[in-house]
Amino acid sequence: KHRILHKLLQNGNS
Amino acid sequence: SPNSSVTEIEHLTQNVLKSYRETCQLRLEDLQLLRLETFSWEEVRSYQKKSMEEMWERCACRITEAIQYVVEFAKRMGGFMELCQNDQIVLLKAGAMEVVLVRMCRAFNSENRTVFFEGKYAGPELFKSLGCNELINSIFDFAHSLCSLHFSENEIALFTALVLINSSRPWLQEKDKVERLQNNLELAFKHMLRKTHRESILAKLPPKGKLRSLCYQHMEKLRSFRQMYPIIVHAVFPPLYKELFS
Repeated sequence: KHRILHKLLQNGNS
Repeated sequence: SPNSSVTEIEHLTQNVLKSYRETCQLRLEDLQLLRLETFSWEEVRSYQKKSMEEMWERCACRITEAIQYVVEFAKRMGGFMELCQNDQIVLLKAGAMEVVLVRMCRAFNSENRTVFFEGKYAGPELFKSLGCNELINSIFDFAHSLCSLHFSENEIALFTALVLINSSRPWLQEKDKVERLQNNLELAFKHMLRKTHRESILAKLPPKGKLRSLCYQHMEKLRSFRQMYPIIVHAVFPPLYKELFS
């Protein structure tokens, strides 16, 4: 449901 | 707090200040240098002549950019990534826009009621084609009232950490863990205010309901816009914006 937020949170510090 | 040592609180403070410095999007010095750069009458007119759809899309993009910095702030903040992913999402979904609204006071010039937007300072009339005059004016009033507190960068850092880490948000799974982090952040904020003789601002901070109400109004306006232009929202609005607000 929160695909983009999940992705942002899973990426390391960007 | 019986559970947190002074060193732990001091460490948390330093960590929040650093996370904030790394993710504040625009440097305060630059924002202040640019304060005299206001949009000309012709430029304001050209923004006012844009279609409602174009202006909404522009604002959605600017809000999304600001929110990406808030997500990065959260990720770098001590304790946030140790929360379960459900709670990280709950806190960001409820708090990211609130943090953006608080951060906005850095980019606001109270003297002429303008805000930094797309390279120059703009008054509320520039946003006319959005069709949300009341909301825009409420946001400007909010920024004006925050400016009167004369927040330092360190105060904004800790205050926005507390806007985000709020254990009363609905749907949290590990409320206790969020509550402990919130308590430590409150201690850190109060300790810093005591050291700088700024405890008087505690009584003047905006009530939590004020931020909640502005965010609610924004979502209601998006809902009306979406009813008029569902395809525009679907096809051109940033996915993160849609995920957070609709």
